[in-house]
Amino acid sequence: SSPVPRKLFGEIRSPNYPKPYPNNNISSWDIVVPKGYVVKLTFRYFDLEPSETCFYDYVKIRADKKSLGRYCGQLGSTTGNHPGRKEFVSKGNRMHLSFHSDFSNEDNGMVIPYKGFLAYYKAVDLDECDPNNAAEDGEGLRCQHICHNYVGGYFCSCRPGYQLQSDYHSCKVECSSELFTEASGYLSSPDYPHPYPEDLQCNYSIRLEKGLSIILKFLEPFEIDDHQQVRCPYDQLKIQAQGREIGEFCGKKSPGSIETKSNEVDILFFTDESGFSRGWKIHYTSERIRCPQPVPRDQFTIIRDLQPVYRYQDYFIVSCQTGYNLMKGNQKLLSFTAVCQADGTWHQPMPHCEIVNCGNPAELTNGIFSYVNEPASNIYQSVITYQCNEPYYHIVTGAGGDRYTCSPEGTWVDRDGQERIPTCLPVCGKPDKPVVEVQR
Amino acid sequence: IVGGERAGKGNFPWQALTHIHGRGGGALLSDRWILTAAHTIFPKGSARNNVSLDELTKEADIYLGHTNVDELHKMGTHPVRRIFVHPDYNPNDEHNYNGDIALLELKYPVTLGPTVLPICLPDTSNTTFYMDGYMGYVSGFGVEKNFLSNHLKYVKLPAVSHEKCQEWLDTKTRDKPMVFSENMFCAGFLRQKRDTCQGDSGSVFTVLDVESGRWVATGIVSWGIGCAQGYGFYTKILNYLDWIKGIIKED
Repeated sequence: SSPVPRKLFGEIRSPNYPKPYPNNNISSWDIVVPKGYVVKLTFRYFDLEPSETCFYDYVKIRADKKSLGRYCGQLGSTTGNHPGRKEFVSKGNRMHLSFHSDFSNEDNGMVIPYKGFLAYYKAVDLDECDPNNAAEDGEGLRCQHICHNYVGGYFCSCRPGYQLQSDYHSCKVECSSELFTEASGYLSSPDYPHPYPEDLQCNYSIRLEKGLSIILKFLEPFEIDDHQQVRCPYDQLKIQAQGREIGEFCGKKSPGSIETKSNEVDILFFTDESGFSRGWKIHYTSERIRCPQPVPRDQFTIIRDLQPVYRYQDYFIVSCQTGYNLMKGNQKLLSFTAVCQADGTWHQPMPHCEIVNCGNPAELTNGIFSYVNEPASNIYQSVITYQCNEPYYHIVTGAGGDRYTCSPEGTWVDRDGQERIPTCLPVCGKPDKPVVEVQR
Repeated sequence: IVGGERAGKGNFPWQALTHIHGRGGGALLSDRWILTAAHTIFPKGSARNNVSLDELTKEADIYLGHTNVDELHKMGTHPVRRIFVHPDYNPNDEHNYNGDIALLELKYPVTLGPTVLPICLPDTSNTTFYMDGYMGYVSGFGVEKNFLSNHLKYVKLPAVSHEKCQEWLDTKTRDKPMVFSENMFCAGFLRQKRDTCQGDSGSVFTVLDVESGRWVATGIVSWGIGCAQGYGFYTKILNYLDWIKGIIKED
């Protein structure tokens, strides 16, 4: 017998194929494919001496200690047993082929040149998870809880609350340190909605990044052993958020939806030695923690693109109406942004807007300024005009004239926005009391 | 000033009293320049002409804002930052007052008011003010009948044509004739006793420009032969406008 190299596919042909096969030949082949695969074989060509029950020449196929048949004959011949396009599939990863020819291939004194056969085989993944492919040792299902097939093998996993044992098949209740880090997910009592096992000490920890608030939504059915008078004496479901107890639940009344306002939640589930309640299931989701709606401190404050809701890492930008300064305490700010922090508070308090004060206008040498509006003030939009000490000086202004307004930038500017103040130039040749001659 | 009148307060608010080598006059330009005669800084033939300008700058006393000398002294001087003497002025040539013009820059601008006001400079093209007979006023704290005046006086004098001046000057035979250049003009009378005199040097000859209604400086009291014994000679400011503006504009 010639072992066939462990390939995933190949051909097997009768001796001398495609020339006629020899008489008195016994050949056999052992096809082995890797574990996790089965062998699938078909005949691409089949031409053997036909005979009743394939008594003279034949091919025999065996797999899994069982015969898959004895074949001979020609396509369409009435005698013999031609395999046609039949697919031969093993259950295991082996298949045995044997070929037998007798001493002659004569028919009425004529030698018939039967060519024999060309077979093609390939390894096909064994779906170990298919119940029909139960383990050879007849132990029933390969996996106690969940079977996952992949090409060339399979692996087992367990339902939530259970842990795969070292045999990689069986599952044992293990829920003492279930960790959930996805933004949303499901957790439930072991075997939910079937009755949960006894003597459980389950701890489900949901740990999300800071700034997220976990929302727990209990699904139906919700059923934990309870007592009419005493609160949860048998089994308890406790919910804690960052060490803060949110609640202890049992009975049949679902807690509904709980917004924990925390990115860390622990769900503890303790059961006693008996009971048939179906347990609980939670769909947790998370949303970025909310911050209080920003409220301006005065009517000059502008919150840009005010949103209906602000959540973790959201931010808002504040500016002031023209002519007002952003102030944080006594400090003037060029800009202001507040970011919603992981604990649901703003990273800095709302500023306020203070009207721009231009301060006293620049003194005009040999001149004065006077306030146009009453009461005199240096705040935004106040107006002054400059005059020179006429008639001894005359005013020289820029194109913007002699009126100055307190600008949003906090400077006094003329009509053209120029800060430069006028100049008082001496007036020459104009004495108050020039010599006047009277008598002529 | 000879044959003049007491000036009233505010009549000549540009008038400065200077004290450099002796008493002199000057006129305020803008609010920080004093126009005067170069020979009040470097008198002709003076042994002290080797004193440096820096030295003179420190020594120079400038008074403004009053018609009474004592009052002026009480008001204190205006310190001088820089002195500019026209390069054509030659202190060693006693017969030639060409270029007799100088500028004193005050350290601090003065605040103008009714008694302190600058005089205007003439328009560059305006020669009307130098025509024969054009009346002007000259004020000064100079000598009147051998007395230094304690009060600002002024006298009204007509400008005289260049020919008349030259004609008159030619009659004044002296060992060496005085130079009468294009940069000068003369004014006054041959017989009337009205003239400027020592101590008035540096003061300005002003005229009222009726068009603009402004008083304009056309000349600077420069030299003469005696006082009120004929014409007085003045530096023709019109010819030095570029020099003046070059210095003042530069600033």
